[in-house]
Amino acid sequence: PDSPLARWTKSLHSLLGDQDGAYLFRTFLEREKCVDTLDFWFACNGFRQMDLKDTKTLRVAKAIYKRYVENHSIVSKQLKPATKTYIRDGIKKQQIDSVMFDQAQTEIQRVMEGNAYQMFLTSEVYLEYL
Amino acid sequence: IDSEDDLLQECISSAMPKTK
Repeated sequence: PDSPLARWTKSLHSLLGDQDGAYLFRTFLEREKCVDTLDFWFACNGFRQMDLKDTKTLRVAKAIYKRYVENHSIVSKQLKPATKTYIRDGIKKQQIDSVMFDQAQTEIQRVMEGNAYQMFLTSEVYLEYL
Repeated sequence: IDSEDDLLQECISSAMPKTK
């Protein structure tokens, strides 16, 4: 009853909290050409755990912004304009805080839950694993 | 000094699940 597979179908969160599940979902997204959404989701989690006093943290915030938010990437297209503006302002003013990507992460997560996650559960990658 | 890509990769990896 508590097999990994049972957990994966419970929620996107349980899938991503499992090593095999996250790996398999990543494989699926690579095939669908939208693996950036998952990398962004993990980057937001990683960023939240960083030490704000560490100079590295500002560089990571900038890197996340440049790679996923400021361009026309798949992540950027799924974010609300206000969310992008909020992040851009924080980066510009070098005012970073641990939760600055939280809203963006939530938006991306909702899209994944309603779309990629559902598709994954009926995908070849998943069924082959079963 | 690490490149931006390395820092980003490190950040992503740090958040990936390590155990089942």
